[in-house]
Amino acid sequence: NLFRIAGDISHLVSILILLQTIEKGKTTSGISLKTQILYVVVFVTRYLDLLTTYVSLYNSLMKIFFIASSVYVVWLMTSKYNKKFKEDQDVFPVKYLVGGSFVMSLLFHYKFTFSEILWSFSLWLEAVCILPQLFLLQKTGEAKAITTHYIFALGLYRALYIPNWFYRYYSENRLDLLSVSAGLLQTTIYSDFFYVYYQKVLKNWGFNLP
Amino acid sequence: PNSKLKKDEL
Repeated sequence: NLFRIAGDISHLVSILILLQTIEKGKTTSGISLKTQILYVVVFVTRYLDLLTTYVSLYNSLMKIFFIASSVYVVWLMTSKYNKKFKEDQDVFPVKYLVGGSFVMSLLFHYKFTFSEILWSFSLWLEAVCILPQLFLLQKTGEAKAITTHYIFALGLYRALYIPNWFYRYYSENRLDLLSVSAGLLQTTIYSDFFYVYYQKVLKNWGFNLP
Repeated sequence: PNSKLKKDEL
């Protein structure tokens, strides 16, 4: 359906913006390494089923892209542009996010199996793993516009999944309560950022239109 | 609702 496609595209775009930002500026300043490492954890733990279940070519390709690109970004940040990488402000206590997500996955899962627990863990972790990035943004104050576009596209992706879940509930009678709960939490975390983004970026664009 | 979920989302 349309919402799902738009959500996936938005997710894809967010990563392309991020890669383009890093390559063009040859710097990773303003980008939270912690958030990026958490994304590697999110994608690897969620897409373990790549090895066991086949859904579609689209599905497999997207999963491989998300895993590969997240690992690539972390490599860029730690190795390639390491010399310019100085982020003493990226100090969000990540252990609470990982610990909290793990507890949530033990409390809420569909089956008590290794892969199902990891899958649930990845949902909760994804919901909160933007926090170090938002924290960094707040600490440094002024962010490059491009970084905010990245966060916006990333937030939009899960927000678009919400109407997709409504749609699937009515058309397929499908309800994945875990995805929905974690997705709502994720969108809530972004909501404050969305508001600021709307105020600053979109209004400025409108103002600058010829 | 369907309890046998197919994990086809990303």
